[in-house]
Amino acid sequence: MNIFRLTGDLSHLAAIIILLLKIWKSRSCAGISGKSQILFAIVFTARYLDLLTSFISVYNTSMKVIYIGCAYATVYLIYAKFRATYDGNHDSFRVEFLVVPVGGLAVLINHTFSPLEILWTFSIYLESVAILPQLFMISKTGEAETITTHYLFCLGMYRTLYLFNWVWRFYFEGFFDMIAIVAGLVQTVLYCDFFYLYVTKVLKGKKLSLPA
Amino acid sequence: FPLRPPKDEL
Repeated sequence: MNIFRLTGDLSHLAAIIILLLKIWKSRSCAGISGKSQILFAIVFTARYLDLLTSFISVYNTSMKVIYIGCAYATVYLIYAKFRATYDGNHDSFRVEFLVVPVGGLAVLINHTFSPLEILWTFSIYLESVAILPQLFMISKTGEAETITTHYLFCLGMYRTLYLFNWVWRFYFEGFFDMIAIVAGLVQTVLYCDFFYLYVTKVLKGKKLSLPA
Repeated sequence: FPLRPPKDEL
């Protein structure tokens, strides 16, 4: 464990909690892509099946359980409890265009051709693009609530910090996972445009709205 | 089926 991985995990946790609290406190999931949240629930489920097969540490297990639990809680709030506030018309990204190619890629390019390893690879690839329905929704409506931008910033920072973690681990541990690194780079690049808007607008107290 | 090696990252 190094500082980049720890802060990355905490940033990820913060993102998940911010989103849950935002929906819970406002009793509304307006502006939130339910499709992205379903994709994240799939990502965690596919990746953390190893909860059943291997034990790493108490930290590792508890974080996995919290991530999975929060992901399903978020999906429940959007599609059941506060369904009336869900903005389905603007959440029109076609997720099959992500899931099908990513599934094919996971079968073709993986470390080992075994079910659990392919599911892990699938989750890594899928996570890298799972935010696209949310970003698509914001580009469609042209704006996002400030709390939603904090969520996106924390979520984007998490994988960015993991990139530093992988550089660290490469130098100090000889650890190198090509699949995670390439997917992590793709994931971070997808946030670059948003990071720019976050720094130039939201941090200066303005609401994030896109030019028409 | 062979199990994948444990991965310590989240």
